[in-house]
Amino acid sequence: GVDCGADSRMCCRQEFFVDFKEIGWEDWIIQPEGYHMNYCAGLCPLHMAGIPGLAASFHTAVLNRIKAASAAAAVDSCCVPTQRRPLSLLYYDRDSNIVKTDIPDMIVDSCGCT
Amino acid sequence: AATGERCPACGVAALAPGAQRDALLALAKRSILAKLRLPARPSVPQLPSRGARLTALRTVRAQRSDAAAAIPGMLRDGRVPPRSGPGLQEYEILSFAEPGSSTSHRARLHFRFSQEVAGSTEILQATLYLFWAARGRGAQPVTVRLLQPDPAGPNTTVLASETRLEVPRPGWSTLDVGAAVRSLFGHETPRLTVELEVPEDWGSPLPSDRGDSRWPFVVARAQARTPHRVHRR
Repeated sequence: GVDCGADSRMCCRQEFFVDFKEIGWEDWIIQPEGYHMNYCAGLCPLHMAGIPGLAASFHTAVLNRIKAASAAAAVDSCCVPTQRRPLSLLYYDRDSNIVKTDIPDMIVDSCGCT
Repeated sequence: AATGERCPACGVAALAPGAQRDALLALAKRSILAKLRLPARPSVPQLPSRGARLTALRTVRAQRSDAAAAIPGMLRDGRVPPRSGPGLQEYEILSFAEPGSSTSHRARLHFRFSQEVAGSTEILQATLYLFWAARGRGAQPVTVRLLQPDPAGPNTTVLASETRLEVPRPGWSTLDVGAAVRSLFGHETPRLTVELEVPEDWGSPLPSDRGDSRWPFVVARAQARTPHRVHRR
């Protein structure tokens, strides 16, 4: 997958870090210090469909040019997560117990076109 | 919207940077609370003492590495693969004792579990950790009673089990309380009461100060309940 740059327009992963201190949650969340709430954004024209991110081989690029020339090129596909991992949290619940849990699929590692 | 920019994918007017950040922070909060099944962020009334926290966290880590040695196919990060349903969210809960009524040689402790966790998980394992300071010579008999809320009336309890421990020497001893905690998780107020009774000449079975790093605690491992699926043919 590809990380978004300042002026990326094609499908890429936008990094977004939530600092728990900034939102006043550092008193009940012991670990970690924040949450990487990355998300996918950008265009997925049909000739890009089905490849993970923009990194494509020469063969795929030629195939894409052929697809792009076809009439159906106007239909887009979607920019979605292609790899995700759990968010491990260590926090206090309202009875002052310490709870550790791994919330599945909370952090997006890479994006691609459907 | 001020810049007239539009989202390249869906064409909606792009949010101003500040508004976008606020929207994302609000989304992050909603997302984490929803996944933890919490209606709002918990207001933590009273933190357990630093000593008690560190002791309990070290115990959990040691328990996990022992389990790693004992169970083949252990996951790399020390988590025990769930017995049933891979990929179900797992919880490890450290519950610190709240002191209840006590006499010279008998003491009651309360362990509370939050409704959010109790209502959506099933207990895989639960262990009570008790520290015995040096007392008299030779093994000493200690009685541990597990009490549960009595459905018949508020603030009354019924005896769930009674165990006699022979405490050979000062140090930590453990007691499996999995069955008692498991049956609690169906109750309105999931609260486990433990009653300790020691020989008359021992004095109190509890450390004198709640901030003591040898304060009793329970380590429980729970797993999200498999979503109830209805199959229609």
